[in-house]
Amino acid sequence: VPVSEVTVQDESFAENYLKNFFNMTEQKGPSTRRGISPLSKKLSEMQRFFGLHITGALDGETLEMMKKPRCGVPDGKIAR
Amino acid sequence: FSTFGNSLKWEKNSLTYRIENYTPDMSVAEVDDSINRALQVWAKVTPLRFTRIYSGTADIMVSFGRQSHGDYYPFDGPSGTLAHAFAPGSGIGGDAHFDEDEMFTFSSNRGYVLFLVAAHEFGHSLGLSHSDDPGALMYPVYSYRDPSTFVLPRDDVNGIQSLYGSNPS
Repeated sequence: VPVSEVTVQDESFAENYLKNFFNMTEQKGPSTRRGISPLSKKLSEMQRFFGLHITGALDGETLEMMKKPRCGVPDGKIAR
Repeated sequence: FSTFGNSLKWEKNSLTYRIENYTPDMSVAEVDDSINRALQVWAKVTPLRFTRIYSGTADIMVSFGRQSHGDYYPFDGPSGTLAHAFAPGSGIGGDAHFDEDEMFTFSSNRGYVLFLVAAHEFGHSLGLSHSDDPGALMYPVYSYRDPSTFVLPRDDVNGIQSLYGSNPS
């Protein structure tokens, strides 16, 4: 069984990152239990933007990119 | 490159800027020079011209602050977000804010080179959004480059000229 390299704290960090920079909204209600989760969709979007391997899952490579110093303007969006 | 929605841009080529406060990380002269050179990066390839003012409201207000600093977009302490800037517009539009919890430098790779961060932020101030080209200045992740030999990458030149055209002189 592969050892997970992503902690609960990492997941929380990633959710905040995706809310800040990829316009991810809060996950609410039972509709999120079916199909691809909003988190996975936003992870795929982020991985595509940065040219990473697109898995839709939080992995070490994705987390490393999220932790790099960066500009605080949401990608491709106007801060309203 | 990418621009903000509806190709948001300044409807004039003469813009003013004002440095509201300074970081203690660098001398006043170093901050002044870094900010001026960061604006000139864009002026070189467009008809845009920048004039510094010392009082009143400028098109581009430059400031350093930490955590909550008055714009509802608080900074996050050391590392993470280095700075942010607002798209062209009145009021807070065009303004650039730098996270005082970061260590800014004039040219060293120990800390973040203010010139590089500012040049990126002023791209937003002028209407550019983030680029997905890792070599572009408008790529959202910081990477060190020698400021003394900096040349604006082609992706950024194409982006800014799509909004303002090329430098007539």
